[in-house]
Amino acid sequence: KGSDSPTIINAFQLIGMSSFLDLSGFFEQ
Amino acid sequence: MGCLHSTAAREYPGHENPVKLASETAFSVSEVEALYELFKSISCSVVDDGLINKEEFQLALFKNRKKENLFANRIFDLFDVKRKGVIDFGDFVRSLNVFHPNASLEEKTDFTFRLYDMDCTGYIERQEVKQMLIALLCESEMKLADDTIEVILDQTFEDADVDGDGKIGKTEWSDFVIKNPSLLKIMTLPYLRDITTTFPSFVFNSEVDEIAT
Repeated sequence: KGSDSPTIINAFQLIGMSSFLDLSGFFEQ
Repeated sequence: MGCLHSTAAREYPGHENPVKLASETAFSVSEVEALYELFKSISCSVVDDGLINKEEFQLALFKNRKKENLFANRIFDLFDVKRKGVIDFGDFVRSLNVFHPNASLEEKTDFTFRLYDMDCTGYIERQEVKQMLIALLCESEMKLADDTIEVILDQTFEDADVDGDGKIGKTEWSDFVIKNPSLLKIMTLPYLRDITTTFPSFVFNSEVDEIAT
């Protein structure tokens, strides 16, 4: 298993931080 | 895959059979039945029609039906597999299945590619990435100078857009994800592995006898 490329943070890592991409809310009914 | 030894699975009129859905996903039959309880509660929250519309989807996720967001809209579009403007039970289970820890990396990679290919062109384009980045910055109230955003985009495309055509194709995305596995982190919800014990609130007594393998 590789680790992430040692570049500066990429745009997709930032985008993945969006709370709107977290589906946990479904299970907190 | 869902494993079933049963003679009596529930039937849900108008919806796909739980045994069939379990056979196509990582969920067991009783887990599909538990997901049906969840689906029912979401799908009747605004309009009791047995389908999840965008308002109900957002209400379930964010407890706020007015919370419009670029990512939330895109996730809804991907769950709306049949492109009907609503999510039926089969769409719901199959889409959630991609987030299961046992779903394949290929499925997760494909889902993220479609998530970020917002205009459905078959490529993730720089303008789309910029739009998502700005949405994220607004959401988190982070401020970055325009130059910094361009540097991040330059670096990202330098790494991911191997053929240098200014857009990221599906193969380029797969290669990029292999080098940056944390990009798939959002695609796994660990508790989907055992939803019936983690979320007892929407579990009922299944009529199905199951033997886990």
